Amino acid sequence: GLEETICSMRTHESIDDPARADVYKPNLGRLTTVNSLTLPILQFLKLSATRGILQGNSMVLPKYNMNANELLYATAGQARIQVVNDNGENVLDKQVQKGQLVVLPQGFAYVIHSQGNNNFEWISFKTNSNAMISALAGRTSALRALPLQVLTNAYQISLEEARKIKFNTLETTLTHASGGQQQYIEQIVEA
Amino acid sequence: RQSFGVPPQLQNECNLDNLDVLQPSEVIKSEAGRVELWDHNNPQLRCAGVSIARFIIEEGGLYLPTYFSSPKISYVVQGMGIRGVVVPGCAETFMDSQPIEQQQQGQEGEAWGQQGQQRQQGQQGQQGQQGQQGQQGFRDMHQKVEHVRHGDIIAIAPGSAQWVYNTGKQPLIIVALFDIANYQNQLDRSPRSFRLAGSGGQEQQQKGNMLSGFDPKILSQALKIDVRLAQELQNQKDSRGNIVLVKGPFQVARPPLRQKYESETWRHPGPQDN
Repeated sequence: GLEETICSMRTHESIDDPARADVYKPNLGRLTTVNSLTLPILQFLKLSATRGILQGNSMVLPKYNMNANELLYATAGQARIQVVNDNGENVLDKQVQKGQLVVLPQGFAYVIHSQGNNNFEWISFKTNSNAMISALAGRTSALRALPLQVLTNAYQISLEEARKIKFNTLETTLTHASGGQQQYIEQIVEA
Repeated sequence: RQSFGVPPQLQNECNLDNLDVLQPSEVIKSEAGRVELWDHNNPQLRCAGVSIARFIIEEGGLYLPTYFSSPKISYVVQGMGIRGVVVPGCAETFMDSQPIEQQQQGQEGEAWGQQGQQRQQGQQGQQGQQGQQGQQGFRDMHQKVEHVRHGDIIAIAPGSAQWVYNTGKQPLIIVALFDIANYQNQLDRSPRSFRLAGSGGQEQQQKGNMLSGFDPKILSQALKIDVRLAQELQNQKDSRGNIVLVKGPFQVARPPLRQKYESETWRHPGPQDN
């Protein structure tokens, strides 16, 4: 029985093929995830991985890992990474370059931001076979999921300001790092 | 838990010579309530691998969205309210059927259940108009909102943010267990709360929300708002804490309660009931 099951178990998967991207935006970048659903052996190992390519002047929207720690290893280029801990303190704000490693603990919020013409590529290992993230900005973000009344009372802002916070960013994962006409055209197309 | 391996420093945690009754050891006060914490370093709690907290939300109080790194199970000891949980990626399935301006003008002081019922009417076919601002005003859309009342159990997965609003006339008291030894908590054995809004209050000045640690410029780019508004999100000058008082009506789209559920007879059947 082992020959047909364990011995023949698939143990590798290409994560770098652009055609396999889970998130893809021309001129911004792409993200590809391998977890226990795409590579079943990861269910036993309780690990998963994400490959990211970020082009210049773009950012991965702020987010946090819900159920895993993440170790991000830069494979090419450079980007600014900010990390915030549970006290709301900025615990990392650095330019990360090829060959460097960043630990992103569970629950800590972070943003990856590439400036100018700097592309950034990385591989992230996560300590859960079904690691989940929660975004802090964008169409599927936590802020978008909250009622306006919660936002207005939480941040002491007007309904109109709360509306902007919820609905201005239509993207889910990747966005331009600076405003511009092209950005709004893409938002309209995506919507 | 044993199968995942207990760290060496925790292997003797359960060598307990005697057990005792435990009381909260720390109180974090906010504008409209308080959080009472049991000492998670107490040997008995260390042995159990859990942390316990009691949330007291005063009338009209709103417990701001917060998530934890460990699974949480809660029991509503007293009172009633509404709650919302953020489940990443899920659609905003609760929508207002009329503009917010109209609601605020015409529905102040209206019973909660009636509001929800009215909003449900005419909700069909309006999805395309949600989240827009036009001549008719603005309609909100958000994720599911539920009623909670005494006797309810609430379970929350790690990383899911939850908010709670007290709709009753008495303090809403919720006791919660954080399973910090659970595999899904991959941080240390300390209960860690992550606030999406609010601040630590006067007693925890150093504790900000999750947005306060970002550069406001980056935040403004991510949310496509101006820098001033991004700074507002950081609650830097806010000393209200994590439970704030809602001024005026708190109007979110939610279904009405069933009358029997509202009534105490639902909990205490009469002599003729089987």
